[in-house]
Amino acid sequence: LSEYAPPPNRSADHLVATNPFDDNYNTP
Amino acid sequence: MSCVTSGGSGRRDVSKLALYVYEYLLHVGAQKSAQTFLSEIRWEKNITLGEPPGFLHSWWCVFWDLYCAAPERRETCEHSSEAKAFHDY
Amino acid sequence: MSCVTSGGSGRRDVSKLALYVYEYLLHVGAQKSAQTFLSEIRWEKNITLGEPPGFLHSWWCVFWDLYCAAPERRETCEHSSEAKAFHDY
Repeated sequence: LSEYAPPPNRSADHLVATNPFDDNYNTP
Repeated sequence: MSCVTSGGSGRRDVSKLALYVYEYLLHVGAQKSAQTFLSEIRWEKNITLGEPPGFLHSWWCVFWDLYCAAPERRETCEHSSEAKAFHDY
Repeated sequence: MSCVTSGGSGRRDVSKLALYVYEYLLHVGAQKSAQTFLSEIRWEKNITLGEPPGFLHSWWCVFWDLYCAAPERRETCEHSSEAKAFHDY
């Protein structure tokens, strides 16, 4: 992979593709 | 402006972009490409999608409209009157 | 703002997004995903790539830096001084 690739995410990470402009975006 | 700072926020937004590209691939129906992408960047599959068409698509529409409405481009690129007003304002 | 206007520039910028996502996949090193994507969206036109990291990645970084430098976020998100100056200006 190139230098522009993202770091591999640890299996524990659960990623949520929310809209960063949503109000509750930053709530954990 | 380089995105890839050594471990700083640059890494996080590179990850954000990858997450939204994955979501975009699924929402446009490129399921195989989406799964291949996850395995090539060595990401696990626990990802929750946003509503279709996904953030990347929505962001792109606004971005591209503004990009085309820039004074140096607006003669050759179609754009909305709102985007033109944004630049002129 | 909806991207896909009735046959207007909307269709063109949606295919522009597909083009820049393909370029992004190649520049991050996800070659298989990039090829799979082209076949899944049945893209026939030949594509000339931009310089790494490509248009989408570059503009995403500018966007994310500005997003993080917004007054309501800058305390919690890392951002460049240029992006902060852009907001303050």
